[in-house]
Amino acid sequence: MNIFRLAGDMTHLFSVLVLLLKIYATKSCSGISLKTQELYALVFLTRYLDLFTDFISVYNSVMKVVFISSSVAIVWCMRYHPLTRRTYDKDLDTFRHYILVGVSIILALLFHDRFTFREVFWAFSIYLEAVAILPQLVLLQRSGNVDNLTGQYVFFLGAYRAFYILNWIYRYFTENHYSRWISWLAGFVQTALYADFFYYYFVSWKNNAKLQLPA
Amino acid sequence: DTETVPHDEL
Repeated sequence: MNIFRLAGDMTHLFSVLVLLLKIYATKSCSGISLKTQELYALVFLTRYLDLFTDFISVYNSVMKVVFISSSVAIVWCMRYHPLTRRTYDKDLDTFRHYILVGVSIILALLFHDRFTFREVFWAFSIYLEAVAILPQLVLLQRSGNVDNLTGQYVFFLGAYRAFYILNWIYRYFTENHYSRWISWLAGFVQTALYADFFYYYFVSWKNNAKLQLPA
Repeated sequence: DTETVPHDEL
């Protein structure tokens, strides 16, 4: 564990807490893409298949349970909770996210570390996470005004993978033959997808103005 | 070799 990865995990955890706070405090999930939440639940369910087989550390197992349970709980809330489900922008959240799932499956079958059940699912989860934010970014552009908590949620969700890139650079130079090119490439694409969001987020923060994404 | 390394990252 290094400081970059810890910072990344804490930022990721914080983004989940901000999202839960937003839904709980405003009793609304307007501006949140259910499709991105479903993709993230799928990412965690397919990446943490080793939760019960490989024990890395208490921290690792606890964080896996937290990410799986929070993402499933948010999807349940947005789909079935009588109060919040009505506030979901169903007609704005129209990204065809099953295409992202299909492309990730094909990529995982083509590019993986080893052709085993675990590794193909792991590669699938890495590719899917790289594009999982797309429905959310499209929804933000469509819904115009972005409330603070939603903006912070997306910001921290994007920042966590940037910390992971620093972690991979650190591990590359400190651990011999550490190579995770699947994570590196996907992580770079994932962070790059946030580039314009980060730009508008910075501008809104600098001008102390409401976050506005151009349509 | 690197491929047998378990995925120790989240």
